[in-house]
Amino acid sequence: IVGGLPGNSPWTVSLRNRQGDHFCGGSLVKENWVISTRQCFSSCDADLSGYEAVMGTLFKNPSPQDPDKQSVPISRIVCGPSDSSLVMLKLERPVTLNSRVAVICLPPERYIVPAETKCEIAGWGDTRGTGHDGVLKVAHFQVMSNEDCSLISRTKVLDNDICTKPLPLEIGACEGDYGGPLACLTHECWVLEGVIIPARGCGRKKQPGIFTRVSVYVDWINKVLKM
Amino acid sequence: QRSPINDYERFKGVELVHPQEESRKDEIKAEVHVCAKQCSELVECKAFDYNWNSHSCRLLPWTEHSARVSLLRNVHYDLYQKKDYVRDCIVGNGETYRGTVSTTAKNKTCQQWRVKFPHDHKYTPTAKNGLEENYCRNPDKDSGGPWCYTTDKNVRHQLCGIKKCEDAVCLSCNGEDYRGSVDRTESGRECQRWDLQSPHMHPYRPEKYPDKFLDDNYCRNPDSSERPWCYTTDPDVEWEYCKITPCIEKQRVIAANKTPHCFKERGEDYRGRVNVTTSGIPCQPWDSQTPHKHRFLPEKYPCKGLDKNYCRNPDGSEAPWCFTTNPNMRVAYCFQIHRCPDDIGPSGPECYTDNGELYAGKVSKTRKGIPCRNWSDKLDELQSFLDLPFPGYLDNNYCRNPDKDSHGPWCYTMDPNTPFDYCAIKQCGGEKPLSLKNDANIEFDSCGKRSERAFSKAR
Repeated sequence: IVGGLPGNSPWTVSLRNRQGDHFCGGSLVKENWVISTRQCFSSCDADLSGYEAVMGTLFKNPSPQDPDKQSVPISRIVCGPSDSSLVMLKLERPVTLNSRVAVICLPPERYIVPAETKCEIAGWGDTRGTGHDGVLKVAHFQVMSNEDCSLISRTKVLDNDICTKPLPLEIGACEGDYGGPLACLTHECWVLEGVIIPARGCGRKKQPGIFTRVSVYVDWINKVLKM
Repeated sequence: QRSPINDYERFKGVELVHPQEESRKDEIKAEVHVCAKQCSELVECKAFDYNWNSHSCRLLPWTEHSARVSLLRNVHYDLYQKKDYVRDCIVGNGETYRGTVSTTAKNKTCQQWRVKFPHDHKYTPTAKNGLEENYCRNPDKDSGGPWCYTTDKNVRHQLCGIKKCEDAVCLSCNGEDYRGSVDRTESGRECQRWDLQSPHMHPYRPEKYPDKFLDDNYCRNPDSSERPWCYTTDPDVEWEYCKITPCIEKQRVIAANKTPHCFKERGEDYRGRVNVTTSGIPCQPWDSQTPHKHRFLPEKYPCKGLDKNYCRNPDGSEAPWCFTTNPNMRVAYCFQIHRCPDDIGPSGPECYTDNGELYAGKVSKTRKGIPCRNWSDKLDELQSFLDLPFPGYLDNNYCRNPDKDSHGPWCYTMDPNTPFDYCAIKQCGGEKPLSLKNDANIEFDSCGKRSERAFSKAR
């Protein structure tokens, strides 16, 4: 995360490859399911043996003795509808929920988060020299309507995108944050309204942030969980 | 510090079954290396199968190539066969070769070792010398390798032309796809088995890297090194490269198969000209060592397309990447390159309207090309899922949308790893605007809660 500050995001997951290196983020939506983005994975049939989801720690490279860290192998990848760029990752076993590991709520189907809603992104990605490398960083934003977003970004923002208001400073997601959450506070609960997707540049000032809108795919998420 | 298991090829999840000889298989309760040692000491033992449940083995006088023997899938067993009996190449002069090749290099059929016609000879088969059937052998340590007397009365004997292991499977590119049977390093040290952690501890556990084929103690290249290598059985030498003959024919670079504008799978074939990372940092040229020193020199990786400073994937990472020109960021992915559209497009000119609830076409494959399962096979599941009587229009295995899925027609698939998926059908007239809800009844239970204490107050 460029800008932002170290923070607490107990549903943010670090995805690790076979070498144990962090390569993308994700969000815990059930004890044994994580949502991330398709771009982070080689295929919808990828053999993910040796890949792990790590959570419960604030550190990018926690010590092996870190008492709060939970590492669970990823057992399956399920790709979302073609236009979604989402993937669901099934964990080999459920994680233990506690003060450091929590599931994030899913929004109601097709719900549009009102503009100005308070949201945040989190991740262990590149900080572009803005400090606090190696710890989980969080940056705060406010939702912006898609109409305004299209005007400012000068591109047609689709219904399955969700935007955050531009800021006058360089703050935003960067390499290594993709797949992580855009979590918004509704009714005292944090809700996964967006998923961080790759975009040109990191935290460009005066530019809206564009994310995949999760509410459009909640029916698919529930179907995968059920089936 | 070699392990006695080094003399064996492991075949996971199978046992050997001989219909008439099952009673001869006595179970020995012992660790796998003890079984290997026992089998190695008995000339008549050619293999053993190991039961990981009971931690016992059965010493076997046959291999998968023996008559009347069949392989049976059994998750509790691993079959260990002596390499000399199952390898189709020779080590040294092939004196220990016990394979089943029985024709010469010039295609003459070999004479049975036990008969003296058409060619009389001095050799008598014994349990030790391996002169079985009419298989090629090297009882006189001929430098040309295994040979045999031929059934042609005008040709007394001929070499069989069985290749040395280092020549049997040649090395193309950097040998990531090498699946040959060389088990010694270029200095002659014996390789450590990948499934053992001694004498050297290592991260390359075969179960963690199923796509790297880390078989037995054979040389492999799981980490995109310059060529195949292995950990050695010498405690003082951790690893060494192996000597394998390179392929003479052109390196397998087929431009037509490379993807120029998008990337498939891990993007190892991506040959486009994107040269900045996802966030726009220019890439460092591959032939430069500044600002980041690295091992991916274009001349050492001829098949990886390491041209200029283009995003590439020479090491099997998740996607194309590059070293960046930012001294503080060594590598970064180029996730902005688009993935190629799925290989399987719509099966025909058909399309669906709205959410495809009324689609009645005959497409019966998913977007990945997996055939659909008959709806009737999933009758119970669908009823409990839909909470509705089984809709009558769900005939055969055609793609349908009985649950009004907003993402279009779908089906249950024949792939056990993909319970359901969407079909290869497009929406008529392109994408339609989605209907989104501004207001919704929002109720959450225990999710999305966290301790909101300020981070600065933590340690």
